[in-house]
Amino acid sequence: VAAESGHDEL
Amino acid sequence: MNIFRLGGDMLHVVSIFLLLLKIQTSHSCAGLSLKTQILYMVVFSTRYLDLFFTKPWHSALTFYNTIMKILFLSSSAYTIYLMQKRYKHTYDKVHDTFRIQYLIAAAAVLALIFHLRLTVFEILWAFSVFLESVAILPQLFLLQETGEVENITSHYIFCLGGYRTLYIFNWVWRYFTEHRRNQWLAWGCGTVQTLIYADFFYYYILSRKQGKKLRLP
Repeated sequence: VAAESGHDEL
Repeated sequence: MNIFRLGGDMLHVVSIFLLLLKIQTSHSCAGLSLKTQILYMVVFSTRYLDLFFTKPWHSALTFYNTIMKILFLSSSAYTIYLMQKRYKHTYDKVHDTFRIQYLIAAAAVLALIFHLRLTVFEILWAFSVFLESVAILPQLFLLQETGEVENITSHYIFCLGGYRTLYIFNWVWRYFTEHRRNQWLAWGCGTVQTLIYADFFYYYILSRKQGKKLRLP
């Protein structure tokens, strides 16, 4: 899920 | 990963460490807002749902993120436990009266309107970003109510503000090096959040210059 939307930050 | 983001994350860890250090050494949570801590707990638990779906060993970055997410979630829960159970008698309940339900409701409405994709995860993610940008307000409100601010509490807020500021540098960096262009939500909310801290910085630096204890107007 995270990688898909590019949420790779905290 | 760039130096700005790593530095920002480290400041975030330091801020949590300072918070716990303050509570443990003084055996008191006086001057700390439980409401802000609860908001952070809500922020972390709605943003880090991907913990259940992401393999930690997928890459070095996901491993790092996983460790940090667990750290933030557990330290947040522990802080709330300390404030609500062990040092409950020192908690300044009378002054910690910020109505967080309005912040939560506003963040929820904004997340339903503004999100990157129409999925539960994306809406919860957006909600967490909106909520984080205002989560420090009950803490600042409490400090304003009680007047004088303990050194370690101001260091805590200072570190949190530093973390947000470094994240802005991180975004500028990534904008140019990775051409990340679709992160307007995080950028916008992050900037608002940093501005809230900047207001605190102003008074913090003013009090430093005068060599006095910090007092908020």
